[in-house]
Amino acid sequence: LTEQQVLHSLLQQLGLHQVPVLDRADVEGLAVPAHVRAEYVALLQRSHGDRSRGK
Amino acid sequence: RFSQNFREVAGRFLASEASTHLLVFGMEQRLPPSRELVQAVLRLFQEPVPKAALRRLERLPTRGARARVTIEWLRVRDDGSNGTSLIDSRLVSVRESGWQAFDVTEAVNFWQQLRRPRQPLLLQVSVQKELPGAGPADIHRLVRFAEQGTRAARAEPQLELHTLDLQDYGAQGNCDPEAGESKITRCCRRETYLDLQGMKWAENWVLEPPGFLAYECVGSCLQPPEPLTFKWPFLGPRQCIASETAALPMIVSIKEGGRTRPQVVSLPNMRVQKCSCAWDGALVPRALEP
Repeated sequence: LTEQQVLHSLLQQLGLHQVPVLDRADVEGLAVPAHVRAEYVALLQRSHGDRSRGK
Repeated sequence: RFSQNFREVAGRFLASEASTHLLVFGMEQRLPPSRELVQAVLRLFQEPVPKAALRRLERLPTRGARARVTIEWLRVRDDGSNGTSLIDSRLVSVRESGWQAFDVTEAVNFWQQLRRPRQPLLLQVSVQKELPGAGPADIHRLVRFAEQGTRAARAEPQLELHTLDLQDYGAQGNCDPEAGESKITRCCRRETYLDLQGMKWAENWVLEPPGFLAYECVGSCLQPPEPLTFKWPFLGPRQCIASETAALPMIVSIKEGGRTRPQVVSLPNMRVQKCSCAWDGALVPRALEP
């Protein structure tokens, strides 16, 4: 897995063609709401349990 | 019977109509999880044509003296209904006699997807005219396959299962973390960490995770010596591949209308869960209908 593959997959999932321009001010003090964190943790747990058929 | 080191699997004809036969093979214990099915071959012994019929055949052009043999996998559903899937079909000469081989690998693949306890492997063998309408009406009835208990008892239907022992031909799970690069010989899953914080493009965009264990499949796979009965085109060597992967959830920042908000996104197939030795170009088993 390469850095480019991760970037390509993220752009594809977000429907973007290029990396968004964001600077430090945009994210400084940005809090992650509980429901977003809960969604993230749930996906994380499921992905550890999930087994795609791969091959 | 035709291979030095595989036990024979004799089958029985359950019901027999002039042109359709139903074969049953008991499969339990034949394909334990430690063995990978490579190919399954059905061998049927085509009985010689009686002399009188042979004389009649002499008058036919070669083209007309053929019949189509079709093998279908028969599945009996829980509700008692059944369905068939086409597995193999080809023309045989009515004049021939002896063993005919059919590739029934897909039938065994289907059977392996059944829920336990599994029914026996049911194969429906039908013999049809080569071309509907053309040639003598019943020429295909001269194609007869030996059943169990016939004169030539050793000519009963045979199912040949070519399998590989995954102890030798499979992957070995996770690599030994102590083993250096040069020590890794056999296909295994090795830890590799991707540091997202070290990636310029991720700055201020990817909030979680800071990095993750991606793993990779390294090492090589043992190649089987035995040539297959049916040569599949495009079949390459056995390779060490990621046979199971998992998604990677992330939290990214999304800027809309001057405001920035965090959002969850999931990237498929980002982490390797399992490495396996698999044939490049091998048949991908058709999924069983529910």
